[in-house]
Amino acid sequence: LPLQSGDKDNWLLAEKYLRRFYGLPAGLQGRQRSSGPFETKMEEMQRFFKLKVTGKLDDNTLELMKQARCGVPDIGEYN
Amino acid sequence: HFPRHPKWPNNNITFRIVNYTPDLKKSDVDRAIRNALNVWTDVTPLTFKKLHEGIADIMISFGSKEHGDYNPFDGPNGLLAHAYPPGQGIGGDTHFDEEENWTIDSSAYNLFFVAAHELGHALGMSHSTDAGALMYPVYSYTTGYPLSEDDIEGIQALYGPNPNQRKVKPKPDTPDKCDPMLTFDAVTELRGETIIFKDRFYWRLHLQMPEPVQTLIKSTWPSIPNKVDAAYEYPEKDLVIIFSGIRMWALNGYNLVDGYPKYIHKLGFPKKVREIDAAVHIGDTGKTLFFADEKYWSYDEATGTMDSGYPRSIEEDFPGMGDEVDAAVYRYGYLNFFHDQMQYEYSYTYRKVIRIMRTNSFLNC
Repeated sequence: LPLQSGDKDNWLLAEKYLRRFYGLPAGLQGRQRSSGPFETKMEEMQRFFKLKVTGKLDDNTLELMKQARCGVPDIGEYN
Repeated sequence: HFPRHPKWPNNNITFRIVNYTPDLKKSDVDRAIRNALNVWTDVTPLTFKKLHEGIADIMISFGSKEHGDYNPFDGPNGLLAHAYPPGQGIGGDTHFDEEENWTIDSSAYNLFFVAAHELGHALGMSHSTDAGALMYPVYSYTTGYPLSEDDIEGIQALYGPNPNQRKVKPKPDTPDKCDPMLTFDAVTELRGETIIFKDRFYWRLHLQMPEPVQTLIKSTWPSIPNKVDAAYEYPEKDLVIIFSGIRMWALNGYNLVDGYPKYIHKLGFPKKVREIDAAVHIGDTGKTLFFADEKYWSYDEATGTMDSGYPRSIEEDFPGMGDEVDAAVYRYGYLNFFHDQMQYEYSYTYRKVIRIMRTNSFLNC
């Protein structure tokens, strides 16, 4: 069944967050949610923020992604 | 640091404030930026010279959405600002999202704190995983000296220390929940969750959350101090009372109750009591126990008075507990006392210690 619109918004937010701050490669939406790169980047983000490392978009992770923050990526270069 | 550790090749750096936000007076922006630069000059040999025209090493500006560098902002909240690592051209440049509400206090996004963070990037600092560090990526408002030991170590690894450094007191590293020597400052219930205070932080524990969540105290309650001595919940009035020094605050959920802070002596403590070590409300009896040094008091919440015959000795009335308490909480009929790195589960019914564990086991370590 299609995701509820609220869930879809959360996934999009997470994808955008990981792309911006953790270098998740751009790709087709929908394919990435359960894929290796998405899960790997999610784990990286959870490890950075000392959250429970699940690779999944849980409530604590989502709450943190919504917080106001600096626009510089957490890993890698910024140019 | 960023990959390849970019840094400015010499210690004399120029900056220019290209434009200003209408949210603040020009003098407030100038002061915030200057103070933010001073945060870093205090601990390094760096000096900053202000230019009023032309190209400076660090060009500071306010812009919105797409503002010329292909890294657009996103309107209110979300992204607040960004800065580029040291280098030619855009290197060192610092941009603030004009669509934020910039302030000089805690009412919205404090320009000084965001500027200090971004200028850290402009000098070569990357993000820190330490939630108490200035270079932590998520915004928080705090009081006191802004740099943590992690920040100072990072910037001095690039530029060295300030040869004329005045004595600074950096924020200590973030408490580690699995530190075997962990001690607690205060513990309380809050609407079904357990709140544990330690230094500038608190952990939230919930039965349904296996991992405690750590947050800066000031991020949730900007008006209570960075150090909490004791705390307890009075569920009948949906209040949590926080103690720090000779003052106490009442919180209704996440809101400060009007009329607080008040002096702790309003509760009936003698003037010589300058600090409460621990506090716990026993719902079954309607009493709140307060612990200070080797003594404790019993307070009747219904009448708002101290019970007669107090203070009494902790060691005599709670055998097996030692003579002092750092924190206490009442759960499932047991009093959990915390003293140094040990935790004592005390049966209020049978008046004895049932279990002794390490303090950090309370955080599922």
